[in-house]
Amino acid sequence: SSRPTVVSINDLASLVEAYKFRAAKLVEIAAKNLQAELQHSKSNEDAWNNSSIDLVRASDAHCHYVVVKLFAAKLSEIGDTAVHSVLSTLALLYALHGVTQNSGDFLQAGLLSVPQLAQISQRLKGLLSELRPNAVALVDSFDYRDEMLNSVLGRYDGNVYEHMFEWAKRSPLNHTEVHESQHKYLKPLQSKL
Amino acid sequence: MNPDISRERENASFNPEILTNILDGGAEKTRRRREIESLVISDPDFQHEDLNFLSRSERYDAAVRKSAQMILKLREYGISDPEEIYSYKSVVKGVYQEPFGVHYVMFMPTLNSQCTAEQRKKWIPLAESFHMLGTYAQTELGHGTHIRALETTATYDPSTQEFVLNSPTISSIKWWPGGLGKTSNHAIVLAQLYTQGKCHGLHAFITPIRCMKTHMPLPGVVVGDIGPKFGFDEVDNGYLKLENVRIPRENMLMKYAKVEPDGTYVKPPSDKLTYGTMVFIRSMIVGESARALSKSCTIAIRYSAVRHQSELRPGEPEPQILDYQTQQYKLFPLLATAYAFHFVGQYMSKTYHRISGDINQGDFSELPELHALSAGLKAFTTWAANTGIEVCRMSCGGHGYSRCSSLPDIYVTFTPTCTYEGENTVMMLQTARYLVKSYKQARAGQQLTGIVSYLNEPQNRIQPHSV
Repeated sequence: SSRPTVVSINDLASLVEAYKFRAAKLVEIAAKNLQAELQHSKSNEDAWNNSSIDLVRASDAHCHYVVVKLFAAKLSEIGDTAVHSVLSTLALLYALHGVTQNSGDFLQAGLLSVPQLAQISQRLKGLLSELRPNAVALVDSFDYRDEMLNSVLGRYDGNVYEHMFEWAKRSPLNHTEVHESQHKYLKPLQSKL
Repeated sequence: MNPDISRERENASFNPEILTNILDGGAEKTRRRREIESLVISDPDFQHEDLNFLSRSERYDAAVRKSAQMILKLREYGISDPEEIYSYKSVVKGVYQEPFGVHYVMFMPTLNSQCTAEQRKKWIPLAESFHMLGTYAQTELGHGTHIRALETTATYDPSTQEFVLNSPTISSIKWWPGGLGKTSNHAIVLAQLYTQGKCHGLHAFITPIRCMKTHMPLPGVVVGDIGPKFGFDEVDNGYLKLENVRIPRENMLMKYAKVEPDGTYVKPPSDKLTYGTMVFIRSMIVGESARALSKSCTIAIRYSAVRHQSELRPGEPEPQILDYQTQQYKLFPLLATAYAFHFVGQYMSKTYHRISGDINQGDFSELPELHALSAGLKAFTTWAANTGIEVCRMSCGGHGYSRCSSLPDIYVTFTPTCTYEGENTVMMLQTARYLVKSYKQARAGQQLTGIVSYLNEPQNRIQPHSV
């Protein structure tokens, strides 16, 4: 088990491992930088402050690992094949997208090679196409009633423009055809010019 | 039905109903949630003009009216399960907040978790009947996340067995608590406890702020609304200045720490207990991140399916904008994130309830890990969701800027989560403190448990693949 493995970019479990080691690496870097700061800082607090960028990055990577790990774990609870398939695609997209957004961490930790990053970028585009037919069904699954969403753009029936026009007409500014400011300010102005 | 969106639904490769059941935690829960939502949607008492067309005072008025209606109807229907109450309230609130919000999510849980048995007997019925309407006054004009620096004082006077609460400086004025300005007649005030000439740090005190009959501010209490904000128009976030206000000794929440009648201070078993309410809230905020992001994705993706713009291939009709790879690249990772956060929210809620059960049994061993995890995930998920909502809004072009899209309201209602209940950077540093401590223990050969156990593993387990 100690033999080094290679990240398989299509295997979610392998990606979870990569996120885990990325987090471990960033925690190690932060802890070592903090230790180094302690050598020449006036106090623990100064050393802590002078390491805080690394510390925040370590926590961010830790949380990112937890999220990817929990998403992958959830898949094992899903029995329906079709739903399992579409959620697996989503989970893979989430993991790969996170790698592309933080590729420096994965390269710095020696977890991925540059050619692998190019592969990931290509794979990610493929996943977008795979998800395209299911996008609306995936948001329908959140099951937000129109009355909760309260959004003309997000209506379940998709009849956006008709209802946008109706909504605008109800705006208070449209309660009168001519707003009172015309008579109060514009007419007097025009009469003086 | 718009033909584009109909076609989208025909093309799906799975049954959305099954996925809805998974998100709810089972088909029965979906059925029940929908039943509860219909109760609100079909109820004329909850109808009102679009809040976007109302003034701030009218919005506050509408929100208080709905909240009062909601309380009566929840009792009328006998809805008492927390998740069902949450569903009911979600529909009543829509994308907005409510003036009673802090009474539910902070005031009541704090009374439940930090009162002695006698105190519970006295305060809980008053709070549950809304005779006592409360808020949680922690943040001050000059002090937020770093709560150890809060300046409000509570000085014990053994001669009268009372605490004297005081705002010693302008920066110590309590500022921001929801429902403080006009709604609440009580506040749980976090103050530095002084007794027998010694400061014992932050403790919680039930402080009457308005007369329970006239609702007028009590003597020594200066209270009001802090004015319009970026959003939360329906909520009277308020200020509270205490001018040597006296409260009985019994008003200090004493389930853990105590002050005896003679002023002797008794320490709590764990200094993290005051954090209990914050850990609960932070765990819930993770779920809020999922909800705000999933609503925004719903709006942006449905609209992207019906909106036609520009030209993909010469001579062809304008395509749906969801066919552009750049639009997919903006929205689909966010959709995946919304699902990821939903599952994390479920995990955090389950974990919180499990560990708070242990705490009630006197086992605090997992509190430090939960405290660190909830702080980090609160920051991680709210930062990501906050950015994501804005990407969804801009993905809708100009119409995303209209209030009718709801995206501006979702954004201004959600964005405070990055600051309240612990400013995100400070939260990440709190998590880092736990990670560094765990790392050192692992380096010293100690076997770690829980979510940080990976710090024990050798780092050279993975190598880059030379493709």
